[in-house]
Amino acid sequence: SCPVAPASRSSQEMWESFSQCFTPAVKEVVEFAKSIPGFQTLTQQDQVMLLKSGTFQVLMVRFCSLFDPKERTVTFLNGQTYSLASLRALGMGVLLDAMFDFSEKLGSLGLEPDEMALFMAVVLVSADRCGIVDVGAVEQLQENLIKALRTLITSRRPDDTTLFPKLLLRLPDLRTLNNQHSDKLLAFRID
Amino acid sequence: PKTHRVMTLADHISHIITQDFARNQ
Repeated sequence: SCPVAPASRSSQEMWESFSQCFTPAVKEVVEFAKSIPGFQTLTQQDQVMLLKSGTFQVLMVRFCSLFDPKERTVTFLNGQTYSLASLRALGMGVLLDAMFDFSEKLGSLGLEPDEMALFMAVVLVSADRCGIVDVGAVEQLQENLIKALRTLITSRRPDDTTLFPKLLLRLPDLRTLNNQHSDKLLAFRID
Repeated sequence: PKTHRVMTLADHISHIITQDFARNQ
């Protein structure tokens, strides 16, 4: 039901629109993190460090549902839908191609919403340990969440022994996406 | 005149997180 944005929208307007989408999305990741059992038992410094390292990766998982591989469109969180072709004009082609690939791979696993949410929690606590003070506490939390995810997935699909390993293989994909693309530029209008 | 503030996605994410935790101190 979202119409494709008119071609008359300037590159600048699209860039601003794309940039603005990230602000509420990041705030939602912060709220999501606080709801992860055990996350707020970490020191505040470690909570902040994990969020700084892992939010981009959590957003990549979250944004998967906004990608339509068949139509090759992306729907931003403000409701605007853009074709991949129009977004290439902003120089985002490489990032979006990588995200389409990732979305297809993750989408093919057919996760239920609660499995996806638990996977996002695992992604966050598996983020880079640079700057983390109590590494032991973070690793214990990661172990607990991975165990919970494994139990959830294998109890629902006892005959599919490959799904959980395939899901964990998406973690290095996300790190690569993060390393390659988190230095991309956003632009915010100064009022 | 400068009309836009430009920053990396990583810096923008970092800024929002720092603001959120400072607000909730």
